[in-house]
Parts: sequence; structure tokens; C-alpha cells
Amino acid sequence: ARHPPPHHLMLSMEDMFPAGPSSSSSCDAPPREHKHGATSSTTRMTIVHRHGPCSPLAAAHRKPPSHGEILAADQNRAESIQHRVSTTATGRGKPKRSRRQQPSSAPAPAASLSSSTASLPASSGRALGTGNYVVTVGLGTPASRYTVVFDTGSDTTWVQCQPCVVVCYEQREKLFDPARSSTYANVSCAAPACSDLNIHGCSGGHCLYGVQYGDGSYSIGFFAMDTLTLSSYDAVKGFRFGCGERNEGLFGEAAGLLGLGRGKTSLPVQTYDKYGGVFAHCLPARSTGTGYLDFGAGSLAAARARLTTPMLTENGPTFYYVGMTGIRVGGQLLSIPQSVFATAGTIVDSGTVITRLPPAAYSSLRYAFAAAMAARGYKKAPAVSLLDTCYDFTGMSQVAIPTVSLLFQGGARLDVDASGIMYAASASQVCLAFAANEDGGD
Amino acid sequence: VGIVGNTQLKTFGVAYDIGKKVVGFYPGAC
Repeated sequence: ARHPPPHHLMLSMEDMFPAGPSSSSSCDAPPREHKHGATSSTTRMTIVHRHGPCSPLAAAHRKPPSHGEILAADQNRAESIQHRVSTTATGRGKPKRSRRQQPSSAPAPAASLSSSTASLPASSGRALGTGNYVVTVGLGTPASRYTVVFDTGSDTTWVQCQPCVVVCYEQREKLFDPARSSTYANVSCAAPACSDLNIHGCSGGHCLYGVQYGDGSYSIGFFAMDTLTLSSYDAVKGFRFGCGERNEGLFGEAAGLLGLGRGKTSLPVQTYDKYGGVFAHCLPARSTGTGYLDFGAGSLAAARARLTTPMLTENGPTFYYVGMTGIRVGGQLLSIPQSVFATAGTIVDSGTVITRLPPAAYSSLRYAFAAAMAARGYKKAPAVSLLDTCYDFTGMSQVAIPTVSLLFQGGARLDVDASGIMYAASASQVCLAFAANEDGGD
Repeated sequence: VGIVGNTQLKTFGVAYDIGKKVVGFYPGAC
């Protein structure tokens, strides 16, 4: 078992289960901040699994979400992204401009924030799928710490704010209180930054933002500036973010969201002069482990040593589109026409849990993977939610699984780690961690 | 649209350079 056959990986069952939401394992290493690399222009934050023992939010979860709930939320997230992509492509879903752009005669903030729902769809009550990883940032002067969802799939950073004029969901940490920060300021309606927002309004001269997700979740409030502390040695003065006074949706108990997309309001774009629009992340294999989120030139050094793939920017201003070209299973390139990947394109999204493939690509992957597993005699198991290729590994300590590699334009290759090939709901249900889109055009 | 999700990105360094318009993957980063 110590020597897997060629093009196979050994999957340790012991390693798989700390990744489950029902884990009671302790944190491998407490989150810490540190400089790294040769360049001082790189700053590092710690990423932890939202439901793992390293998460500041973990203690708040009396009942961790089930695998079914996590996967259902992930399906909502994927559908939300499909919706945003498709509506942007057709023009139907272009960001709405608020009708409330009157200047000083605007109603009081409370009334504005309440009435703003007129331009928003009714909440379906479905989750955005807040992603499984969080980072902790400091906000204000003196800085208070907030645990926020880390999201490369959206732009505007926001936190729930005092006095929470309309409604806030329950969060683990105290609400951010602008009155306690000496560096807080609202962005004025006349400021160019206000126009950077996809959805904006005006109340009493103060810029209002709206962040609306495809599933009906949203945050509305004042667009503001304050000092954002990324680490103990690095802060961003005048960072523009949403001070949320009306926030609804299942955002877990996070204080808000850190937007890492490519739009004007995102953190990488706002800090372009400081970090050069460069950042990198690493997500830990186990929920008991820690990863990192780096900003700055040093974070790209390791990638430059390897092959990179072009970021395809013509498809829209927000998502990180890349060109997927193929899949290898057990070292063998699957026979999938290039058009299968090119038809709809591919994005990289830190907030989606399970990789979604065009139906034809998934079908080919599943067939090859299942054939390799059958050849080794592994017993199949019932599906788990959207995962349909599952195995019963009861009583096994290690399992040999075929390698899976995702190939991209320019020669970049993602040789998926064993922890990323399988999703373990239980020892008797360990599933191939990929799913198909409903339609080849999705 | 296809989506590369976070499960498949585990342990990989994923680097984004908005100016140069590239995405890089490097294994064993954490």
C-alpha cells in the first residue's frame, strides 16, 4: 500500500475524515500571521475552513451543517453563478442602477435602505453558499477583528454594521461600529468611487451600495472608507467597503465577505498600487489545517516558476475565466473535444466547493474513473446529493485512486491532490468530488 | 460555465495576476 501503482494516489481514510463537518478534531496549527518569501512586498493572511476547529466561527456552530446541506448550498452557489454569467451575456442581468440617486432631498437612511428592496428581487431564502473558507481581517481604528468569507467570485467587500438600521443576520463577532472608528468615513454620492458600484444609490449625500446575489441574498448599506488591516504589519488606509445596514441570506455567522474578484471595488483592484493586482491562496487539505491568502509580488513567484494559464477577461469584469483544455485520469488523456470546454468557458471560484464540468466532460471523467476503481475491485455506494460516483471504503485504511489532472491553455496543469479527488461523507460513502452542469451551454 | 471549485484546489497555490492576466497553479503550497 505504500507504493501505489503508476498514476494512482493513496488516499488515507484517516486524513479524509477530519475534513468532514462533524469533526471534533483539534486544530493542527493555530492561525498565525507571518511574513514569508524573499520580498517584503508580500503580506500573508491565514485561511481556515469555516466549519473546522481552526475557525473563529466554529464554536458558534452548535450543529455543524450536514454534507447534504453543504452540497445543497454549493448547488445554489453554482446556479447563482450560472445565472450571473448567463444574464450578463444576454444583457438581461446587467447590474441595476438604483432609481434613488436624488441628492440632499433624499429620505433618511432608514427609509432609503428599506425602500431599496423595491429594486431587488424577493429573497428566495436560498443560500448564496458562503464558501467553506474564511479569513480574519481588522477594520477601523483601533482595529477590530472580523471573520469574513473569502470569495474570488465577487467584488465588493462588506461587513454588517451598527446600528443595523433594517436587519442583520446573526453573526459570531460584534457588529462593526463606525462610531468607534476614528478613521471611518462615508463615501459621498459625488465621489467617483460611488459610481464604481454595480448597484448604488444616494441618501443625504452619502453613497449607498447594494450587493445582490443571484439567489436573492443581498447586503445594502453605506459605501464607506476605513483602514483595513490584513496582518499585524500591513494595513490598507481608505479601503472602500460596504457598511451593511440591511443584510439577508444565509451567510453563516461570518461578519461579511471579502471580495477578491476583478471588478473596481475588489480588494486586489483597490490595492493595485500597493500589491500590483497580484494575490495567491492555498486551501488546506484538511479542515484542521490552515492555508494562506497572500497579496503582493512574492505570491506569484512560485507560479512563475511553473506554467501559468491566461486569464480570459473578455467574458466579463468579475470572474476569473481560464481556458480548460482537457482532463487526464490515471495518466490517460480523455477523449473530450475542445469544443466541450470552449462552449461555456471555465471559471476558478474559491467559493464553490465541487468542480462543475460540462456534461460531456463529466461523463467521460466518471466513466474513466469508475473503470479504474472497478479494476481494483472497489465496491460502489449510493449517491450523495449531487455526487453520483461513490464507493464504500468501510474497514479500509488506505485506498488507491487514479490520478486526476485538469489541463489548461498554456500548458498549466492542476494535478488534483488526493483530498480533492474524493469527497467523504462517511467511510461507506466516499464520492468522486466532481459534478456535471445541467446543460453543455451552462 | 464550468467552475473549478475549492475542493480541487486544495494544497495547490493558486496565483492571480490581474495586470498580466494570468492564473498560475503550483502544487504542494500548503
